[in-house]
Amino acid sequence: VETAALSPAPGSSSPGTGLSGGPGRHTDTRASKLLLVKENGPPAARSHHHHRRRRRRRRAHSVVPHHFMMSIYTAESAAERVGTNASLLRASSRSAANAITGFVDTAEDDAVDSHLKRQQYLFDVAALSNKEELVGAELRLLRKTPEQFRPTLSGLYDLKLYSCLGEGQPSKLLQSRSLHIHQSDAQGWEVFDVWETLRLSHSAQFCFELKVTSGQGERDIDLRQLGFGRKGRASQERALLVVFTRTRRRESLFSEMKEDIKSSEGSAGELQLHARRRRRRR
Amino acid sequence: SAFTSRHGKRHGRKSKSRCSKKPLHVNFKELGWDDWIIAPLDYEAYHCEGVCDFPLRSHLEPTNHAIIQTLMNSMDPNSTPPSCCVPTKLSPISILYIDAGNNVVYKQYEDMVVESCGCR
Repeated sequence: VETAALSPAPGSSSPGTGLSGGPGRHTDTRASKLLLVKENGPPAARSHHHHRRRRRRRRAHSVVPHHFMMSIYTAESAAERVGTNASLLRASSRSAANAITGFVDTAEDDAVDSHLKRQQYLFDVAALSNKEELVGAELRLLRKTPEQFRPTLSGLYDLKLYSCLGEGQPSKLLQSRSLHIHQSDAQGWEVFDVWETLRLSHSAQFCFELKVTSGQGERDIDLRQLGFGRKGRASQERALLVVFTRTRRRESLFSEMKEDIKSSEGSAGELQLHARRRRRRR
Repeated sequence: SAFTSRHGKRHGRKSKSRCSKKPLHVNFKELGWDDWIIAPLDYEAYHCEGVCDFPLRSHLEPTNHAIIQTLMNSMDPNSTPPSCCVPTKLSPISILYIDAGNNVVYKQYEDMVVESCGCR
C-alpha cells in the first residue's frame, strides 16, 4: 500500500502543504498496477478492507473541526514552513506541549427552563492517555449575544465557573471574574485556565458549571440573555475544552495505526459475537 | 545502464547516482488516511537514494563504521555490501487528525521530513 501511494514526484518537488492541498496525479504506472493488485486482492481480505474503509469514513466525515483547532494548525504549520520558532504555541507557557486535543461540549440546554440560571458543560476526556503529561488546559466558552437582548446588556457582571461533582453534591467554585460590557454588540470567547482542576481529576467525564450574576445586586442573570445560550449554534461555536499534552517518548505514527486496527478488530469481534449469539438462538 | 554525470560525461561502471535527497510526495488521500487526517492532505517528505561508494564525501557525514564498510566493499564487493544511504537529519510536521474518540487533535510528529541524507 505504501509503495502504491507514496509516489515520488517527477522532477521538482510539488508544494501543497496547505489545508486545501489536493491529491497529486498518479503518473507512475507501477504504482497504479500495485493499487490494482490491492483492490483485486483475495475476496476475504478485500471485504475486510472495504468494511474497514467504510467504517472509518463514517467516523471522519461526521466530525467538523472546531475553528480554534484549525487556527492552531494553520499557525503552527505556517511557522514550520517559514522555519521560525515564533509560533503561538512555542511562545506560550505551554511550549512543552507537542499535542493539543479539543474536546467539544456534549451537554444541551433545558428547553423548558424559562430562566437559565446555570449552565453545565460536559466533556468526555476518556481519550486522554495516562502516558501523556498534562501541561495545560483551558475552557473556551463563546459569548454571542442574541439581537433582542443587546439594547439592555451594558454593565458589570460576575462570571463564576464551578466544577460539578455529581448528583446531590455541592459544586466547587473554581474561578470568578468580572465581565464589563461597554458595547452592546461586544462578544467573543471567554477563556478559563482549568489545568489545575483537570490535573487533579482522574475521571473520564469532566463537568463544569457557569453562573452569572449582575455586578450590582448579586442577581442571577439568564445565561441566554448574556449570550451563552446553545440554541442554534454550529458545532464550531460550542464550548471547547482544550488540553495541552506532551508525550514522554517519541510519538510514532504506528500508535495511531495500531489504535485504528484495534478498533477495527473490535468491531469485527463484535460482529462475530452477534453471529454466534444468532446461531445459538436458532 | 550508464548514467550521465553533471558534466555530461558518461561513466559505464555506475548505474546509480551518489547518495542524495530525492522528492517523495506523500498524499494521505491516496494512502486512505484522509478519513482520520484532516490536514495536511499531502506534503513533501523526500527520501534518500543513491550509492555510498568509495571515496565517501564528507557532506554525507559517514560514521566510522560506514567508512570501514565502504573501504571493504571497494576492495572486495563480494565480501561486504556498500554502506546504506539513509536520512541523517529529519524535521517534524504538524498534523490535525481525528482520534478514536472523535476528538480533533493537533500533534507535532517528529521525523516526518528528510532534511539530509548520509551513509551509515
